[in-house]
Amino acid sequence: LHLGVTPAILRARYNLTAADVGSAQNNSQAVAQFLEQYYHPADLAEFMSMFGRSFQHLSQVDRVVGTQGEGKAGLEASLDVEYIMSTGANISTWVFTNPGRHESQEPFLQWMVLLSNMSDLPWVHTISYGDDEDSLSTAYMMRINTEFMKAGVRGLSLLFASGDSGAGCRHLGKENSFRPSFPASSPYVTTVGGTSFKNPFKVTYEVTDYISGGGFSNVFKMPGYQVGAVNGYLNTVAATLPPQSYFNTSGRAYPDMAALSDNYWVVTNRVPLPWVSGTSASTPVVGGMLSLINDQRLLKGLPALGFLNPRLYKLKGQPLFDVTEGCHLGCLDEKVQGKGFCAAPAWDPVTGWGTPNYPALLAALLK
Amino acid sequence: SGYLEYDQDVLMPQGWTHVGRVDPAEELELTFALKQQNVHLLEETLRLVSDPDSAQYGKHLSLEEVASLVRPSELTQKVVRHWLQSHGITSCLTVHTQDFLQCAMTADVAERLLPGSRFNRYLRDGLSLVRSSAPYSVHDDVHQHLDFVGGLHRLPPKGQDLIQKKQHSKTS
Repeated sequence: LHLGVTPAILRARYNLTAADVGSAQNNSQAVAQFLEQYYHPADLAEFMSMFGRSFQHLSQVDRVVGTQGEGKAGLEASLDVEYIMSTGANISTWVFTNPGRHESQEPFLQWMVLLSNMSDLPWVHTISYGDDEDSLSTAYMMRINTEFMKAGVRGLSLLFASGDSGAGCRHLGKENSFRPSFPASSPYVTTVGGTSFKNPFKVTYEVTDYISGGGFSNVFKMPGYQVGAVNGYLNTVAATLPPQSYFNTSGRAYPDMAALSDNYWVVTNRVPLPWVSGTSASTPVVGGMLSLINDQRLLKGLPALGFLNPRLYKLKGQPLFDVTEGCHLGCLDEKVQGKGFCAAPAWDPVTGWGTPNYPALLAALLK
Repeated sequence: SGYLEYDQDVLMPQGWTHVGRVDPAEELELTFALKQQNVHLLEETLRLVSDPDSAQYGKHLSLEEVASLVRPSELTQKVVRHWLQSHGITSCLTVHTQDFLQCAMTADVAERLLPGSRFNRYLRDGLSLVRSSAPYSVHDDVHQHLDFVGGLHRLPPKGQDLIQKKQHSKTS
């Protein structure tokens, strides 16, 4: 029995043993959030003293890029740092933060510009940021896509939260449609969705978290690496799919994978808080595990994973726990009645290929 | 023509309070995304270094090599810098890849440089922000050398509803 997700619960569910911690010298990972929040070092230390006893870990961040704000720490910033350092344990961790930005700057764009100016960067970056695709200009999204390509060719892995509004909903006069989110819909990043335990108070198999963002881009066409997987889904569930007018079957489909996103414990402003949920929790959890795999690869003289998707999709879900139960939110109307897409065997637009079974994923990505 | 981001939403979402127009002499910092070269080659390179079945798998590039690949052309850099300097804008920072310029200028200069823009201050949860309430355009000569100008429209995300979202949905 447990009363919410903690590092020990995550490490048990995803088969991380006490030996699964970082040790390579040139490995590092980073979190970036753009909420004008900051994390508090004392919160991280307290979190690790409360929840980090069962595994070797670091209790402080190696580097903060940007200026930390004052006053209260932010819940999301605390969550990001505490959980990437719980699965990516004992690995050098950076925090990109920006409360000190100029009033006329765009925090996310600032982070992108920074990546183009720093030759020494962590291999894995988890980012909790997203905007509705339809609120952004095509020129902006296309250019940011190129920035993601620049990061991928350098061997960086960019993981974006898939969002917490399920398929989303756009009310266009008479007709509604689902509402994809960017950068989650970019073909050049790895997007992470969310799951829940089937029994919220036990370490059981996982079902979808109904908030898990997912769907099909209206801007980017489906990349070659996922055509087979997505068409497989569309054929498998053809009879129960939402009306085709709600989504673009030729668009980049996301998320690519998932992890638990429900009912986390977080320490912020020295107070342990339960019930924190969102894909901004599942994303650092997956990021930390990719960092562990990078660690093992670097120790063997192999390059970092870099842009993961082409390789992830070739695994066809074998080293992940497939999530086949549950759906996520959609439009509240008589046609879809609040439901978006539903999980199915193999890839699906709620949890992607599923959640990481660490030893199997390590074996598959260490080849 | 001239509108680089004709399809960008410029409305301020709920929750932001309009404080008023920015003083013309107030300093702003805007980001100019210059057109890059070899984007298709970059995309092909990414495909090769990310495909486990490719001989190039894992052969990642350094920042310097990426810069050599995508650096804007001489013409683009010259046209953009001349356009900025002709408006008296000389305080700019570039990056390693030279495909971004971050420039400081007054609101008055910015509104002349980017016809149509109108800078206002907004407030949300103690956070102050300057954005344009109307779409901007650029001179025709520059249009083909820029992808977009950052700092006029997009807003920081709102994340505080992490816990509220769940509790709300739990109660519902």
